Amino acid sequence: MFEARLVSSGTLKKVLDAIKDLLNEASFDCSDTGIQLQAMDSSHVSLVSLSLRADGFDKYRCDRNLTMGMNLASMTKILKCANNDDTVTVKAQDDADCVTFVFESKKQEKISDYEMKLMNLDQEHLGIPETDFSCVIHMPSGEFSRICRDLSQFGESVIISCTKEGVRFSSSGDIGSANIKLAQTNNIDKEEETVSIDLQEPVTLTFACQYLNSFTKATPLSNRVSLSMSANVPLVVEYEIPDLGHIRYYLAPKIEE
Amino acid sequence: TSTQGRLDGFFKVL
Repeated sequence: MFEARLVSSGTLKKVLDAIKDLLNEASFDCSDTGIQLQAMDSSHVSLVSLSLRADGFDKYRCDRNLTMGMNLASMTKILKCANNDDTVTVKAQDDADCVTFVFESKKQEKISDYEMKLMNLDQEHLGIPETDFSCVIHMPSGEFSRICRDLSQFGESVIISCTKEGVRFSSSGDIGSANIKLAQTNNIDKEEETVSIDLQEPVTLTFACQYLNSFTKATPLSNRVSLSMSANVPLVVEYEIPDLGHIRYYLAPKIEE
Repeated sequence: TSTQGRLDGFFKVL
């Protein structure tokens, strides 16, 4: 038996919004420690790694490890049927071929359940090596989202250049060019608004705007984001989901010809 | 000009 309950359906909706741009379907691996999802997009340019801890749920039970392959468009249809403040319970029997979503309104006057067929997805599990990054940037997630959106008007790529002075995001194309520089801040009063850089050595890498914009769909999950970069390895964009887990996106850099 | 890299090769298949 698997059962996981969240007081707010809105949280699950946000998690789904954060992955459905990149993935059409995904396997949710459930164990007694929580729910994990790891999948590359179809072009093998980006990877999504989601972790939701068992103790982050209001109720969590997983008697046997279970992999639930879900079509994310179908899951989206079902979650649209929930109000954000409904409680959601995800249930499945061991070896089940379907999963049930139960939505309960605040006052319990409305209880609805939706059953969805599970898919057998032939997904490989990947070992992600531990990397000592040359630089790690922590910044407000809304600011990162804004920068990605603004720069994608100019070109298909963003160059991220990190030095001890700060981080520069640049893009150029037919209409011209754009540069956004962020300096490190030392505003302890508003910790949420700070930009901080842990730098071992300067790094400059180029990434596709399209993927960065997809990653920023996780912005409603967290008001902070971190960008970890080293030369010639994938960028890691991480959003901590408060009291529940994290979502990490890996993106292969563009290669100069 | 630049080409899009892929993730294959960065991660080990378990």
